[in-house]
Formats: sequence, C-alpha cells, structure tokens
Amino acid sequence: DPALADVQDRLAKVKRKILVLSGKGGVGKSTVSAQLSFGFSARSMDVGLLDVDICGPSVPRMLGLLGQDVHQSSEGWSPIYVDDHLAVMSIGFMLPNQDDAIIWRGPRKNGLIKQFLTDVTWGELDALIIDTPPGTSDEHLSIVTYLQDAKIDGAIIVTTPQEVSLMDVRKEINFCRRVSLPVLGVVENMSGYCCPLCGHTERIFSPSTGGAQAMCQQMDVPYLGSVPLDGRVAAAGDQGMPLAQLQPDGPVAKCI
Amino acid sequence: DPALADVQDRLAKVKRKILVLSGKGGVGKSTVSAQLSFGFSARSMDVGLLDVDICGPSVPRMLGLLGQDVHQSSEGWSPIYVDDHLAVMSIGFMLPNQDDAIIWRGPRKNGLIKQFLTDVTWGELDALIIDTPPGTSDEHLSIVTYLQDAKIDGAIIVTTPQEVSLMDVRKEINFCRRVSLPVLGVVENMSGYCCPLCGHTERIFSPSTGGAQAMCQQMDVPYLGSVPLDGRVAAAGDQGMPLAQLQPDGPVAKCI
Ligand SMILES: Nc1ncnc2c1ncn2[C@@H]1O[C@H](COP(=O)(O)OP(=O)(O)O)[C@@H](O)[C@H]1O
Ligand SMILES: Nc1ncnc2c1ncn2[C@@H]1O[C@H](COP(=O)(O)OP(=O)(O)O)[C@@H](O)[C@H]1O
Ligand SMILES: [Zn+2]
Repeated sequence: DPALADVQDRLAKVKRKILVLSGKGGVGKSTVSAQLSFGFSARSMDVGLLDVDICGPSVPRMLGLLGQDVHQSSEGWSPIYVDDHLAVMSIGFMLPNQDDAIIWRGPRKNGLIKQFLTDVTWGELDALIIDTPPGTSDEHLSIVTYLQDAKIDGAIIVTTPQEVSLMDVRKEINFCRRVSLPVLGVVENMSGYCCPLCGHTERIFSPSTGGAQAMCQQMDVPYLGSVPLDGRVAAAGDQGMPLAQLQPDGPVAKCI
Repeated sequence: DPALADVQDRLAKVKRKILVLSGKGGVGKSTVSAQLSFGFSARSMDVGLLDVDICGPSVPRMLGLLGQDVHQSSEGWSPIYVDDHLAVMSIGFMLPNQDDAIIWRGPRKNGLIKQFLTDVTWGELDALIIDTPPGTSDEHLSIVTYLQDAKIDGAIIVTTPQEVSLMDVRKEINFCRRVSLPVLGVVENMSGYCCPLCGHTERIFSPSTGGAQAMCQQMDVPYLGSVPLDGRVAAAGDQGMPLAQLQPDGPVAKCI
C-alpha cells in the first residue's frame, strides 16, 4: 500500500507515536490524551494530538478549541494550535454543525484516518498522541495498518477499577499482542472518591476482581498508577482546561 | 433484501422492540438494559435482551450468565435464559476465551447482527431490548436496516450530566431523527453522589450546560428521570445481579 510510505514520510520528524486505548468507553481515554498533551506542552515539548474517534470527537472541547476550522492548502491540512507547542487534529473541526451525527460505516472512517496521517502537516514533534474510540474494530485496525512503516512506540491503556471495564481492557491488551503493539502501561482512572466535606474515601467503581494492578500482574504489563475520581477532572474536560491550572498541587494534576 | 422479511417473521411474536442508545461510552447503556430486563422479568413480563456491542459484550456478566454456550439446532439459536421470563443473546456466549479480542471490521459485525435477528428463537416476547455500543456506525445502521419491516418502537437514550457526554447524545438524537426512530426518552445516569458517611451530595459529573433535562427541552425529547451515582450499581454490574435484590428500597432500584 503506497499510503504506508506516504505516512512514513509525513511523520518522519515525529520522534514518538503513542496510542491511547481502552476497549471500554467512558473510562477516560480522551481525558488522559488531553491532559498528557497539556502536560508535555507545559514542559515545552512539541506535541501533536490526533483524535480518531470519528463518531464521538471530544478532543476539540477538551482542548478548549471549539469553533475552529481546519485550513487546507497545497501543503496539506494545518492542525489547530492550542499554543506554540501543542497541535491538534479532529473531525470535530470539520463539522458544519456540532450536533450533526457522523453516520459513517468502516470504509469511510478508514479513509479519513488515512488522510489524517498522510495530509496533516504536523512538522517536527517530540510526540504524537493518538486518542481512539472504544473497541477493537475499523479505527484500530486502520491506525495500526497505516503506521506499520512509521512505527508506533506503544500504547497507554486506560481503565476504571471494576471488572466490567477490565474485561474489555484484557481484550485490548490481547489486541495489542496480536498486532505486535507494545503496551507501555495501564492507568487506572476513577479509582477512589474523597468526599470534600468529611474526607471519607469510597471506591464507587469497586475493584471487585483486584482492579488494574492485579490485572497488570496477571497479564504481565506495567501498571502506571491511578487517578482519583474528582469533579475537577470532569470540569476540566467540559471547560477545555489543563488540570494543572484548575488545581496545580492536587493529587490529580500530579498523577497526570 | 430478503433478510428484512426473515427478521419480520422471526420477530412476529415480539410485541415491542426497544433500542438502548447513547453515542457516548461508559454512561450506563448496558446497566440500564440489564436492569430494565430484570425489572420486566420481575413483573412476569417475557423479555429478551440482545447485546449488539460486538467488541465489548458486557451483557453476559451483567446478567450473571458467564460461561454459558449457545445451543444451535435446526430451529435456530437458543437464547440463554436467566429465568422463565428473561432470555439473553450476546457474542459473549460464543467466545472460546473471554479475554480474546474481537477484531472485526464492519461487514463481519453486520453479518453477526443479521444472524442474531434471523436465527435466534426468541419466541413470544412482551419486549426485546437491544443494547448497543457507543457511536453511530455499522452496528447502529445494521440494526435499523434489518428491523425496517419488523419495526422498532423506539429508543431509550442514556447520558451522564456533563457536556462531554451530552454532545455525543445530541448526535445520537439526530441520528434517530435521520433514520426515523422515535426517541422514547432520555435517562440521566450518575447524576449525583451521596456520601455514605456524612450524607453530602456532590455532582461529580457536573451538569455544566444544564444536564440532560435542559438538553431534552432544547431537543424536544422526553426526559425520563435520573439515577444517582452509587457504588451498588457498579457492584450489581460486576456481580450480575438485579439492583432490586441489592437494595430493594433504595433510590436507584426505584429509578430503574
Ligand atoms: N478521574 C476523573 N474524575 C472525574 N471525571 C473524570 C475523570 N476522568 C474522566 N472524567 C470524565 O468522565 C467522562 C468520560 O471521560 P472521557 O475521557 O471522555 O472517556 P473516554 O475517552 O474513555 O470515552 C468525561 O466527562 C471526563 O471529563
Ligand atoms: N448509576 C451508577 N452508579 C455507579 N456505577 C454505575 C452507574 N451506572 C453504571 N455504572 C457502572 O459504570 C460502568 C459503565 O456502565 P455501562 O453500563 O457498562 O456503560 P455503557 O454500556 O454505556 O458502556 C459499569 O461498571 C457500571 O456498573
Ligand atoms: Zn462525606
């Protein structure tokens, strides 16, 4: 497929390519992708964030970039910049109306993902973070296929503590193994909730089968740590802000 | 497509067909589907639950049916029974190993969904509830297409209160409009958390743009009510139990 070479050319100056996966929806993939990108940029690293969740693009809102348009030229598609160090691309920037459903089957989704990888002018980056939808289907196979020659450094996998989430995450880890994608590690999100009034901590999403840490040991993948369930994280997502700004010294900003 | 007539025949004795949709992952579609099914069955209604989340089938675990196999005969595929009134079908019953990733592109997923609708021997039902994955893609288009003649009564849409979820849900409501699928109403899940120690209620997933109720008014769809964020719901999911058993008189069991 000549596209593989095109992708390799286009990403030649991107030092690291990292996928953020889960298998389960709503566990915090976009949140981790967004906050990771803010974090890298705050440390003056040049980072790109690519959103391949075609039907449910949350990245524009989470990066505070609503209402932006993608500029297309002979060079290619310009990403949208949050600041000098953070460039973003998502189908969310290409919708005439934000409430319009994106009713596409696999082939059409694959076509756009290919263009994201061959046409976007990312330039020189320390890292390209790729946020994905839940599951192990068209989007995931396309990303892995088109980046075969450009090479993905690995995947960060996000889960919540309960078994209903872990069972999808085990499938995702096995997907990584099937396509020879290294698992950089697993982040457990929404681990415990600390009541702001009385300080009582409750594991609302209970680790009924040992949580992410036990799963990581069983599957022999690195455990990267946990992030508490905290209303400020959800607020940061809705407002499109870096967590560090909302609560610089809080446990959540430190985790991320 | 001759399959439409086959589906119509097969579902001739099913009084109501209800989709449970969202657009956003992890908001509680499977939880609402499972608990709704338990609720109907407890009232001696004959109900079927079909899981078309091919990559992330949570229904077998949430219904307490792990390790069951689908019996195939000349009649068709027998669903798995929880009790006399509740029949269930999911790809989760067809996996040699629960941890295996289901790495299928659209056409293969569509093929299985078609078989679920033409081959499963549901018999006489008061209601067939269909749990779906997030998004508006292959699975959704297939379900709506194959049930064109059999007719879907409508969709229940599940959301959480924050804008990041509502923006996907608005897309899903517009999807329903595009395919002429009536919206029966919207359930807001994980609405508020009540600390078990001091009773303080906190909206962890804050309704930064008014929550589901405001969205329902704007989009002119019925608001069905809210369910609190409660550890017992997550526990019921992991253990495969009806909420009413865990806490018969609690706010959550009443909501559902
Ligand atoms: N640790 C957390 N505490 C509170 N809310 C969170 C946390 N992590 C994520 N969220 C919120 O949960 C919702 C789902 O997260 P999201 O990143 O969209 O998940 P995914 O990308 O896996 O679907 C978002 O509204 C987000 O702001
Ligand atoms: N009201 C609630 N309170 C606490 N946990 C909940 C609630 N509703 C759902 N959950 C849990 O949240 C997780 C996601 O719910 P799920 O039904 O799997 O969502 P979806 O089907 O939309 O992906 C599950 O572990 C479930 O048990
Ligand atoms: Zn408290």
